[in-house]
Amino acid sequence: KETFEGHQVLRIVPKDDVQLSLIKDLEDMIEFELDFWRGVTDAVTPVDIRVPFHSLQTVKIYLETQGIEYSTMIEDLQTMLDDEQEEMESAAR
Amino acid sequence: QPRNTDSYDYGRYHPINEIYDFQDMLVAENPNMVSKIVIGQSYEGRPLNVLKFSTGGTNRPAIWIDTGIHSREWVTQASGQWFAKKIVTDYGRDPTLTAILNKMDIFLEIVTNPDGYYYTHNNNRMWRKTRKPNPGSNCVGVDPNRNWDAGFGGPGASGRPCSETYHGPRANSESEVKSIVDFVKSHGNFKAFISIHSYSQMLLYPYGYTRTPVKDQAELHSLAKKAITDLASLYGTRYRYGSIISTIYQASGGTIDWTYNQGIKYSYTFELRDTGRYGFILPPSQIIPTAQETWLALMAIMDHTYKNPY
Repeated sequence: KETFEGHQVLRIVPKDDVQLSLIKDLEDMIEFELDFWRGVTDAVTPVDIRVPFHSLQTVKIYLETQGIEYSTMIEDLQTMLDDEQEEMESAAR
Repeated sequence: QPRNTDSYDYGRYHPINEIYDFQDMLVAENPNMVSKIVIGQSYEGRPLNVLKFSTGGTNRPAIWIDTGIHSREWVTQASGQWFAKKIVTDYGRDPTLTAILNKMDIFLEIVTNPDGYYYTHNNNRMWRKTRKPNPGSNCVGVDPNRNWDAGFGGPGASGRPCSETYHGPRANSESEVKSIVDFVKSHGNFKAFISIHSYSQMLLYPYGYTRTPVKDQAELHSLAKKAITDLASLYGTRYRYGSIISTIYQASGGTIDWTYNQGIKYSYTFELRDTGRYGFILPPSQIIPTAQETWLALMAIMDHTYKNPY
């Protein structure tokens, strides 16, 4: 079973088209293994990206050096999945 | 195990076997209205079950609703189960739905990507695609919402098997897609086609693969506005609406682009809620509110389809 310890979901709000294309560039950096939960649409619409632990620091540095604002929507994905699983099992019981 | 669909728990996520049991219970409890049609098999051999809601006639004008084509979007399959129960509960009670079902059929495919759904429960909660291996690649699966014969392989899908938006080796390469294509073509009398995804609160109509507006754009736009207004009336969930390409991004090989090009005018895609910051991991407490508000939008689209035969 695949687990997601340390994976975070970042919510990025691009300010303008320049930042939009910088975020789009992230899609092509396949070594980061990013999972776009909400794709790049237009400026001001949030982009949600699941970032594996091994890419977190690099991605955050990339965003910060480009002046792209982001927040951490999910601190640790596995914690949420464990809660979801627990809820399913207790409801089933 | 719930003894009937009244005691079934719509407020939680269910593994695939429980959803299949639910479908069989609903059919058994409503033999005069609900039947189950197996339109094909998934790659791993699971049945592609479609519930048919009909009060008679033959090959009546029909409405299609599917959920779960992207397997990790769990709130959609969960909402689909609630819709199924709502239809049998409201027929004979709600005059609008009763009028629709007295003249039209409704087809509902709840687990449109069963292999992927099973995989999210047992292997990888984040799985989105089908589960067919890709020759020559370590990566498995095709995005079933990029595999349709509408702008297939164009910009807005990926040619890389490891991508989440991989379009596949050719249009309709995925049995989960091909089975719907064949069913829709053989039925030949669908008037509305609604494919339900999550999340980001949008109601979208064609096209996604081209900027050329559909010829029915004005009507589809105003109906979408009515639908999201009805949706918001319950809990205030705010939706955006418009064509796929102008509202989100270019996406080729998409479901409703193909259905619209088949002549099914009322073709829509929903992106259901995440009103907070949960993304695909929407708490089960939000399943029923999501289904309830979405139902109001579905009723607006179905009622318009019924009142505007073509």
